[in-house]
Amino acid sequence: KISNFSIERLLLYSRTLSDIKRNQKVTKILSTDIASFLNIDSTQVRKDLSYIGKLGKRGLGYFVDSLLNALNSFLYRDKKINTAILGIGKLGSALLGYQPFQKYNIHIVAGFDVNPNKIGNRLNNIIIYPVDELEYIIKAKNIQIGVITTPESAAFGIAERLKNAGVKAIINFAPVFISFADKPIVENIDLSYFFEIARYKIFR
Amino acid sequence: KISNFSIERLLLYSRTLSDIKRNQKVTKILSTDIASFLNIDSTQVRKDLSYIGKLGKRGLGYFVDSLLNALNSFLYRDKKINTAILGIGKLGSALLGYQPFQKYNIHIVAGFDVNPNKIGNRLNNIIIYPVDELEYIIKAKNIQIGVITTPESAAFGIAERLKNAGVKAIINFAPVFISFADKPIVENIDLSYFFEIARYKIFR
Ligand SMILES: NC(=O)c1ccc[n+]([C@@H]2O[C@H](COP(=O)([O-])OP(=O)(O)OC[C@H]3O[C@@H](n4cnc5c(N)ncnc54)[C@H](O)[C@@H]3O)[C@@H](O)[C@H]2O)c1
Ligand SMILES: NC(=O)c1ccc[n+]([C@@H]2O[C@H](COP(=O)([O-])OP(=O)(O)OC[C@H]3O[C@@H](n4cnc5c(N)ncnc54)[C@H](O)[C@@H]3O)[C@@H](O)[C@H]2O)c1
Repeated sequence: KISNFSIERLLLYSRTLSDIKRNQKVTKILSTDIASFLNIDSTQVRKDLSYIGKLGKRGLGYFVDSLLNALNSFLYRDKKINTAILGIGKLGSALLGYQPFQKYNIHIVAGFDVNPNKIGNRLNNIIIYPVDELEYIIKAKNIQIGVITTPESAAFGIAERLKNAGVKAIINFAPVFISFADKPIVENIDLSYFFEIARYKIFR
Repeated sequence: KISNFSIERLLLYSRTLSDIKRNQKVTKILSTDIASFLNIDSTQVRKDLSYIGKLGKRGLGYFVDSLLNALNSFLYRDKKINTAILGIGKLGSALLGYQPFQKYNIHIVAGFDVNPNKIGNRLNNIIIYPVDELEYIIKAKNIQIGVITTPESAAFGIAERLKNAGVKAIINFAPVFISFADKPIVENIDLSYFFEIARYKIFR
């Protein structure tokens, strides 16, 4: 079974490839091109791409469109994802307004909050529902991913409700570690991680 | 030279280790413990840890505190980082209020905006300066990292000014790809990446 790191690298290659294609209008690419763009070793790139059946031609590389198609297919980009944002504060609102989600077939279809001043509002044409209606809206709108941007104190409770409502995955931004034995999938995100990566690169 | 992926994995191990230590109060740990926590291969863990001189004892594993110290040292966590946030909108405000930065010795010391309603305010005891004062404040407060959370249209211009002001690294959240030939370091962050990781895990 493919490691989580390979999946993340393949996702990174697909985005790098789209960037390169958009900026340079190339039709062919070498693993070394992708590798140097990302500051990594090209052997790793070739290894990962061979996992999705892309072996390339020695010295010639890969056809960009063919590689992009294989990556898009591997990453299930044709599967529409309906998402709900729980907690429409500063971070939740920023996510509600973030346009690039759509180009990856990720659609925010509902917001939820407990604050009566926010409930009933439309932000970017998305309705903010009362959290009471969570289970009903998750089912009615076929929401597969719940995003937690509530205060830390509310996060576990909301995660439990999302699990019971049947979401397939949770993306948690609150500063607590959320994990379930089996389902749903949980991605815990801490943006300070990127600041630490930057610090290492500054001082090495 | 160590690959960017190894650095990211080592950072992940350090955080995983801190979580395990906090929750389980263990003094020893095996590479398989870290690996299963992260759903990855333990060989990769041992390889990465050997890079920082941690070889472990066969069958006995590593001493948690010793391993954490080695990781903290490798990651330069003792180096205080001063950060500025450019663009105090929804996302910028959320970052200004995010407490966990401090435990990693990352300190937000200034905000900048162009909106007169925001300039002069204090958010979490951090002053919002006019962008005109960028160069002066960056020097005066010894700011090493600039975070871009402005609209897309302002991002490149702000990045150039940060570069000329002498920041060592930029963390860019605006949906444009920013990159300099040599310096400063730039981390481009697109949160939709995590939604795509979740989608893959849902459908595989
Ligand atoms: N992971 C990261 O890097 C990162 C960065 C910034 C903020 N955060 C975290 O994201 C969360 C939100 O941050 P923010 O600055 O937007 O906070 P905020 O206070 O501006 O927003 C929180 C929102 O959640 C709502 N809320 C409270 N309880 C709720 C519940 N039970 N159900 C639904 N909504 C509820 C509030 O009414 C408010 O609108 C916090 O936990 C914060 O620590 C994480
Ligand atoms: N990377 C991601 O995953 C992600 C997620 C959400 C939002 N974003 C991006 O982050 C940025 C901010 O999003 P938001 O929702 O907070 O937007 P926002 O409109 O709420 O905030 C933008 C702020 O920048 C200020 N500003 C405008 N021009 C400026 C300049 N030249 N210098 C300094 N400040 C300036 C505005 O006055 C405003 O306060 C946008 O580019 C958005 O696309 C990225």
